[in-house]
Parts: sequence; structure tokens; C-alpha cells
Amino acid sequence: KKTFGVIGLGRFGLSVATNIEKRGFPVLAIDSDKEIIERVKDKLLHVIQADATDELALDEAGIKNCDTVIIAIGDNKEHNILATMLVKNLGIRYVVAKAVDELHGKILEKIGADLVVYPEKERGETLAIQLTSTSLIDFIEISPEYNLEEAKVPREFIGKSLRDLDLSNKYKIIVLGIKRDEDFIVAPSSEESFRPEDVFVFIGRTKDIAKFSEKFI
Amino acid sequence: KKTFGVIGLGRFGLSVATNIEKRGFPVLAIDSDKEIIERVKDKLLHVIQADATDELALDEAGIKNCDTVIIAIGDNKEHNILATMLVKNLGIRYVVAKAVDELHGKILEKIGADLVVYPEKERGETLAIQLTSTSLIDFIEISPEYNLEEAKVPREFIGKSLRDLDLSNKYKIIVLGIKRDEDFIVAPSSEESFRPEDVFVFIGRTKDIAKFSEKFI
Ligand SMILES: Nc1ncnc2c1ncn2[C@@H]1O[C@H](COP(=O)(O)OP(=O)(O)OP(=O)(O)O)[C@@H](O)[C@H]1O
Ligand SMILES: Nc1ncnc2c1ncn2[C@@H]1O[C@H](COP(=O)(O)OP(=O)(O)OP(=O)(O)O)[C@@H](O)[C@H]1O
Repeated sequence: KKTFGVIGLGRFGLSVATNIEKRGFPVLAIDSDKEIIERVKDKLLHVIQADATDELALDEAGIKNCDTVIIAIGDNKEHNILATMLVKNLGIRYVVAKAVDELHGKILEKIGADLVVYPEKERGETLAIQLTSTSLIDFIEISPEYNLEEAKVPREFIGKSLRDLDLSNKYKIIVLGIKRDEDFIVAPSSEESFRPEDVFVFIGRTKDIAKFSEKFI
Repeated sequence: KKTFGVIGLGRFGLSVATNIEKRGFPVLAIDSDKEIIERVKDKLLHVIQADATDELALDEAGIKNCDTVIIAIGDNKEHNILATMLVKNLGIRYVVAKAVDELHGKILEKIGADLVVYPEKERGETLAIQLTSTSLIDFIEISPEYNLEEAKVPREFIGKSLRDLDLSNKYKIIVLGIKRDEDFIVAPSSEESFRPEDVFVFIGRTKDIAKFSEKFI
């Protein structure tokens, strides 16, 4: 299972860390500030106090076990940039870094960040879309209340048709498609029945999906 | 056409304002800081320098013409709260306010904000979703063979339930949601029946959608 590292547990970093854990993935959460560690340690499973500009400390914290690391250090741009470089040097495959402004973001791209995020700017854009939007898919994609999910077909569903399973009424999820071998069956008919190895894609409210996953996945 | 007001042109507020304008809606952009006004006036059409804690100044700026106002003042929580109260008092129908933390957000709800946003926390959540999820919609949106469509409900469908209409079997399209008044019904149950003015969103193969549209739309 993919492991994530989050460095910097301010509002953005803490939210990234708790939400990744909520979705069932292990998170290594790091911050240099003792008070922050105290405040967040009941909210996260693995919290370590360490200075992310100290390569040895990062290594000892176990950062190399992470597939993806998110650098969420804020005000201190130099620390943010240095931590990003060190994490990339330690061989982390995918590094996401938060930028304070465009110039900072350009530097982060140059030094190897695989993805640069601008939380305030990007949330401003999605809010503008929400306030002016007439598209349901925009709404689903940017609303944390609904979700698009992909999962291996539960053993109990194999051999049963969508009509019999009646998922939209029983679990309030709608099946958009089935991935079978290398193919996508988009908008399957209700006669379609699941086969072993099928992966199905569905949408629904996040809490309904959680209930469904708990039961079958 | 709906008019928007944005008060506070920091990273979040400026992004909200420019993105709403980009989508074709008029924006009244307000900030009290002369340096900020200088920096943003080439990026926005209507920028006014005003102190949003001054009710008269707000009125003179023309805030009452706005259908929706977004309060994006940051550090200064009291200014943010007061501006929210004044804007609500001036009769603005829908007020969105940015909160710095949970306590601040609770106060904003109590004093009448219709929507409270936490940009860093919310962007953290959507990043966590992006990093841990896989998306069929990307596939549908980039494949010329399948399509995502939105259409006014055909007259023949009004009063009929999704179960009776049996669209996935008859026309090979799957209904993802229904837009009704200002609401989205995502993943509707098969008992849901269409009402006049409904707009529904569906996916399917491009040729099946073409057949369907030819018949009903
Ligand atoms: N060298 C470092 N190593 C580890 N953590 C660090 C380091 N420097 C700063 N941090 C931590 O990064 C966190 C986020 O930084 P800060 O609060 O300055 O950013 P912010 O932009 O205000 O955050 P947010 O907007 O996400 O609330 C802080 O908790 C801080 O202790
Ligand atoms: N009373 C006021 N009236 C109008 N504008 C104000 C008032 N007080 C503050 N502002 C403006 O609100 C803007 C945003 O505030 P600030 O920069 O403190 O928030 P921030 O949280 O750092 O912003 P962001 O994270 O969006 O960059 C500033 O440009 C500031 O000039």
C-alpha cells in the first residue's frame, strides 16, 4: 500500500495528512515545532518531530519509506525549498510542494517538485467554479461531499447482474463503468453481471461510499 | 446576470475575483490597501479601494448591487467578521466568508454567513483525494468514444421514474445526476422521477448519445 509523508502540519498540511489517513493510507507526519506536534498527535497515527532541512533527521524519521511526500511548510520559503530538494535527493518518487507565490512555485519546479500547489489560489478557483457553475461533473469533482471511486468487485457480487444487485437503491452508488481485462465497459446495461477480476467505477456521496466500502471492500 | 462582490484581494480573494470574471460574471473587487489596489488593478475590471468595516464606504462602492459577496479578508479576524455582518445587514442575499480557523468559522456562521470556506483545509482535502483516487471521468472526458452530456429532460420523461424509463437498457446511457432548481441530486435512486425543468447529466458512448438525442432532444 502506498505510503505518504507530509512535512509541515499547518492548516494545509494537517488537512492533507488527516484526509489521506482517512482514506486508508499510512501517513508519516513531520513537523519541527514541538507545540504543533503536541496539538496534532491525537489526530494522526504517526507523528514525528524533526527539522526537514536536516537530511539525517529526515532519513532517521523514515522518509525513504514514503512513495509520495508533500512539503507543506508555509512562511519560510527557504526551508520549504531546502526540504523539497532534500526529499528529492533522498530518492522520493513523487514530491508535492506548496508554494507561497508564483516565484516560489517556479523555483520549486526547477529544483524537482513533481507537483506544485497553491492552496489559496486553487481554492479560490474552485470556489469561483462552484459559485458560477452549471456543470454537475465540476460539482462532483470539486465537492468533497461526492466522490468517484474505483474498486475490485467484491466476491459477493460475482455472477450477479447490476439489476439484481440494485446498487443505486441499496447503497446509493451509481456504477459508471466496469474495467474488465484491458477494456472499459462504460454505461453498462443492467443485464451486465460481474466477473472475477472486474474493477468497477462508481459515484455517490462520500459517506455512502464509506458505508459501502466498509461492508464490501 | 448575477453580480459578485469580493472583499479582500489576497491570494484567495484575488483568485476568486479573477476566476469569476473569467467565467463571464461582473465582479466588484474591494480592498482597503492602496498597494494591493495598485498591484491588482490590471487583473480585474472593477477595483475599488474601500474599508469594508465602514458601512457607508461599502454602500458607496455599490456593494448592494451584488447578488453574492465573498469576504476574503485574512489575518484580521475582527475586520473579516465585521465586514461579513455589514454586508449581511446591507441586504446581500448570499454571503461567503473565509475563516482562519474553526472558532472563527463558527462565529461567521452565527453572524449570518451563508457559506464559510477554509481554503487551506479544503485544498488539503481535495489534494488528498487527488493523490489517492483514480478517475474514470478523465478517461471519459479524453476519449472521443464516450461522452458526458447535460440536457433538459424530454417532455416524454416527465413524471416517469428512472426505473420505468430504464435508460441504461433502452438507450445505453447512465444518469449520473439531476439538476433541479439550484440543487444537484447526485446518484439518484431508481425511484426518482423527472419533473418539468429538470436537467439531467448522463454518460454513454458517443453514438448512443447521438441516437438518444436525435430521438428526444
Ligand atoms: N524546517 C522545518 N521542518 C519541519 N517543519 C517545519 C519546518 N519549518 C516550518 N515547519 C512547519 O511547517 C508548518 C506550516 O508552516 P506555516 O504555519 O508557516 O505555514 P502556513 O502557510 O501559515 O500554513 P497553513 O496555511 O497551511 O496553515 C508549521 O507547523 C511549521 O512548524
Ligand atoms: N477592512 C478591510 N477592508 C477591505 N480590505 C481589507 C480589510 N482588511 C484587510 N483587507 C484586505 O484583505 C486582503 C487579504 O487579507 P490578508 O492578506 O491578511 O489575508 P491572507 O489570509 O494572508 O490572504 P490569502 O491567504 O488569501 O493570501 C488584504 O489584501 C487586505 O488589504
